[in-house]
Amino acid sequence: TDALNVLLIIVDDLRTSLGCYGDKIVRSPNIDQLASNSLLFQNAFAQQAVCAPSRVSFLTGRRPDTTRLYDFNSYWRVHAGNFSTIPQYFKENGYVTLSVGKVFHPGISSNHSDDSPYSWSFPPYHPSSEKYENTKTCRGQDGELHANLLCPVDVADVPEGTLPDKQSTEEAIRLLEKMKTSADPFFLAVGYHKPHIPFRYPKEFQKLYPLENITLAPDPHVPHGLPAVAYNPWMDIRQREDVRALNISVPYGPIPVDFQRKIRQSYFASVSYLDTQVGHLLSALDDLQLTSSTIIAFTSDHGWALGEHGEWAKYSNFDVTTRVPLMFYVPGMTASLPKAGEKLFPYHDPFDPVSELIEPGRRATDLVELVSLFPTLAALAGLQVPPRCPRPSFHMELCREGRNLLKYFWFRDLEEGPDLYS
Amino acid sequence: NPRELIAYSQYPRPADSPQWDSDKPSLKDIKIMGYSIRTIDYRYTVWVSFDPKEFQANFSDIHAGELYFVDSDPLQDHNMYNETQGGEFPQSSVP
Repeated sequence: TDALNVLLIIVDDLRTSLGCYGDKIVRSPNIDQLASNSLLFQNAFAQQAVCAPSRVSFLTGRRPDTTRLYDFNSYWRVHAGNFSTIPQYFKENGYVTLSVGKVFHPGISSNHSDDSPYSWSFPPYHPSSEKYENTKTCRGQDGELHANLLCPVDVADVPEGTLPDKQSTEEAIRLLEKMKTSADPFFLAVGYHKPHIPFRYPKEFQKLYPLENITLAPDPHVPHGLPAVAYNPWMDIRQREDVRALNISVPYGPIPVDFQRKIRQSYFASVSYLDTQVGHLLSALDDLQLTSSTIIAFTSDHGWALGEHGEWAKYSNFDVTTRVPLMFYVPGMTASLPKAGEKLFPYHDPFDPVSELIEPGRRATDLVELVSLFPTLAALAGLQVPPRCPRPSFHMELCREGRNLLKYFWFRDLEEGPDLYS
Repeated sequence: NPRELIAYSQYPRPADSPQWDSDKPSLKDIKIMGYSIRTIDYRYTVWVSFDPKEFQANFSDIHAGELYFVDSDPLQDHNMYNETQGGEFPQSSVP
């Protein structure tokens, strides 16, 4: 009968290149293990394939046409309406709400404060090493340091000797340890930066993806019938030193094929690095015996094109940029409650030969949207589900434009289950 | 009915042709909005005129369209919009 805690994991620019989504190349054993204990939505889509608009949309439960944020330059509470957010709603319902890493997009769109104090009980945490992300810390073939797109690093060599997502995992675990003894339930949101560009990751992860095994996208050319207005000219990656040096023609490129394969290699390596961070976080949840009292939601803000349609990055309406991973672990509902001492999320090293095949969990194939995250998390936590928004809803502080997905969680075979979480 | 479930997404553009800020146009420079509706069978997008001051999309001013059928074209490489003459944007599908 105690309120369930919530751990919301948001991964920046993560497409569904994961084992649990059927990807044969990427090694993501920890996320796959989470999926095997979760309900996984096969067809979940973001409302806009770019960071701030997508995040503000799903964190307020409103579509971009309501938040009126299509770029990075406005704060919805000033610009559109004083819409409540998911963390704010949990905070108003007795939760201690905590933010680690990139949850809201930094800057104007979250009022330069990650929407504090509305959304968070304490000042949000940002890893100190984040300030080096876009600086010259990538060792080029010339032995010099550059601000490259492809940036496998020796962690011992980089400033502060660490990386943002490592720091975020450490901080999140520290907060879990603190909240373990708290009488109040917690809502902890952890926002990981990778695989957002630059692909700056511990260089050993490159070994998981030997270049000779990396193929091009299955459809690497700009389709004949694609309207010019639909095409995304991937201007952001062109700013990076290693891409700029290729002198790629604007707007259609193409990128030289060997570099295309290197981009894909580094994206996959970044995903496996990210997977280890998620693995450490979830095994700590286990170690703290919080697994049976914590809902885990895992998603990303949008996908990323890896050369499909001759495109890279996000900024389009294609499936590869709008489709996102979305899964929910609900103790006693998507998986039986772990017995005393049992671990649901032991850490898996992606370098281990393919560890025992991880059983897939429960799946839903219906099309769903990230804007459904708000009502669904509220329902799973047993809170009142915000009402459907009227049209227009600028005057409404609390309502939702997405469907509540709770109905997908009622599995027939659990009805008799002794440990059904009621 | 799963066939009735729709996922919507949208993306803004400053112009009909790719230019330096096509990826991330500022609000004041948005001239076109691409609205996508996804069903289990198809993906349908119309790129329509957009007024950034009034936040109004004009669905009768369609700059371009895309239509992909999931079963026969899962990678979305064969735009069938013109073959189907685009047709009216089904009002029932407006988000």
